[in-house]
Amino acid sequence: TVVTENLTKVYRMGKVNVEALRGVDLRVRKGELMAVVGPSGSGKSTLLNLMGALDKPTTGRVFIDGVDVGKLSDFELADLRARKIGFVFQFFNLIHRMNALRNVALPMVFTGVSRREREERAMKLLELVGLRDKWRHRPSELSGGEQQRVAVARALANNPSIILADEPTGNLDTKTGEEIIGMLLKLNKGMGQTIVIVTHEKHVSDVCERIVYLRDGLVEREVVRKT
Amino acid sequence: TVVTENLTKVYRMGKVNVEALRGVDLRVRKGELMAVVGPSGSGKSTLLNLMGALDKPTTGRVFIDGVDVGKLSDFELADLRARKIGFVFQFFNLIHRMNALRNVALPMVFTGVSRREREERAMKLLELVGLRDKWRHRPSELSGGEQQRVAVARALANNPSIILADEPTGNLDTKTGEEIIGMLLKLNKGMGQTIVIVTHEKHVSDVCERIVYLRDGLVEREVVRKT
Ligand SMILES: Nc1ncnc2c1ncn2[C@@H]1O[C@H](COP(=O)(O)OP(=O)(O)OP(=O)(O)O)[C@@H](O)[C@H]1O
Ligand SMILES: Nc1ncnc2c1ncn2[C@@H]1O[C@H](COP(=O)(O)OP(=O)(O)OP(=O)(O)O)[C@@H](O)[C@H]1O
Ligand SMILES: [Mg+2]
Ligand SMILES: [Mg+2]
Repeated sequence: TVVTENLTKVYRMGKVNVEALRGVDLRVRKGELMAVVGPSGSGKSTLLNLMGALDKPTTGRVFIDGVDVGKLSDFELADLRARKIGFVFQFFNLIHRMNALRNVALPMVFTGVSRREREERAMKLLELVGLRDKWRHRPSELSGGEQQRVAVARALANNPSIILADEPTGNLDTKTGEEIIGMLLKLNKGMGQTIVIVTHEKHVSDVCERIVYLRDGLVEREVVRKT
Repeated sequence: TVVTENLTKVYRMGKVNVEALRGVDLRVRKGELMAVVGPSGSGKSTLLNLMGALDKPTTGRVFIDGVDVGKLSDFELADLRARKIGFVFQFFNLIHRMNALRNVALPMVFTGVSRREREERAMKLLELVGLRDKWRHRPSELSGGEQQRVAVARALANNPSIILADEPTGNLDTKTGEEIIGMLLKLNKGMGQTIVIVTHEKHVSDVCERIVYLRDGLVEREVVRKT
């Protein structure tokens, strides 16, 4: 589970404060498939980064599987993230000097997986996202949507119990996007992974059982649905 | 106008060749509003880059307003691009150490506009895309969709006669995206700018008068419509 208590995030710009989050309370249950939607600048990426303990709130708390992440050392935090959380970043954050295979394999370095097994699992994940033939391409030698799929594959490297995906299909045509979402659905239904997807696309939020609407740094409303 | 004759682009990867474009003939008429759609990896960004003379084809030719760009010197080419073409790149290509205002103003440096006028026009363009209040933010201090809108504003800096936009609304919520497209439509209808938009979103291609479908590096089909 991921629980947030009254999260605020204020960015300071000289004398100007930007309130990206203004008091967000959320509880994401184990195995839940949740979409977060909202206008540009409403705080979605900020929220996802805080939920994944990639940044610190100005005030408020985040609990991951009952653990208050604000109380962990940097080492403990890095270990928790490596083992439990897979991220798909809005702009992928791929390593430019590594090819697709090594990008996907990288998270497994931090969880002590052997090199041979890393490369085997990375190749299977690339096949899962339709990019087996492009394993040797570096990010600059891939299309936008191909880079995005490498990012999705990398998020799955350690078979995390929580997946936080920031616009995982924004650069994909509808058909490729549906294949990626179908794969994430399988993970959710089949293996009980908790998945939070930030998306602007209705065909993506439509398959989620719960949709949280953000606006101006606050949860405006939620819809819980039968899918 | 932009005309391409039998464009091919082959990327060489050691012993492997990737054929991104395999013979594309296109004629974009002055004042036309055209969408280019297709699956991830079908060659859309490659085509746009060649049409804008940002890259060279393997074979084939590109004519911009009747001029064969392959025959221009680097200096002549840079001058033509600066004066005639506005780009919205798929991943924005903003300058990280410059704030939003200076990013938008940058193209005007190359067309000899005074500093004062540059900043005035840049501020008006930021207002047009709803980001007047964020002019001092650097790209890392902006949301994904906000960065994208800065990229759109920059593309308009020199009031170009040709706009090439690679997924200009991919990171925007539907409402913000429609505002951006509405603005591009005004430019097209009101000032006769030629606009080519690569998009995966039907609500964007639906307002274009012509849609070109790419697949595996070739034009698969076209639809010309009454909008
Ligand atoms: N620099 C490069 N080196 C090698 N291959 C490349 C390079 N750039 C692109 N490619 C390959 O060329 C093909 C076309 O790429 P392109 O970026 O034009 O696709 P696209 O239609 O824009 O895709 P997307 O919708 O995912 O952005 C892809 O198969 C891609 O892997
Ligand atoms: N590092 C930063 N410094 C200053 N302001 C920031 C920073 N990061 C984000 N912001 C601001 O905080 C607000 C929320 O940003 P955030 O990236 O969370 O929005 P978002 O909902 O993900 O938007 P989008 O849909 O455009 O990606 C925006 O107004 C943005 O300008
Ligand atoms: Mg975002
Ligand atoms: Mg592309």
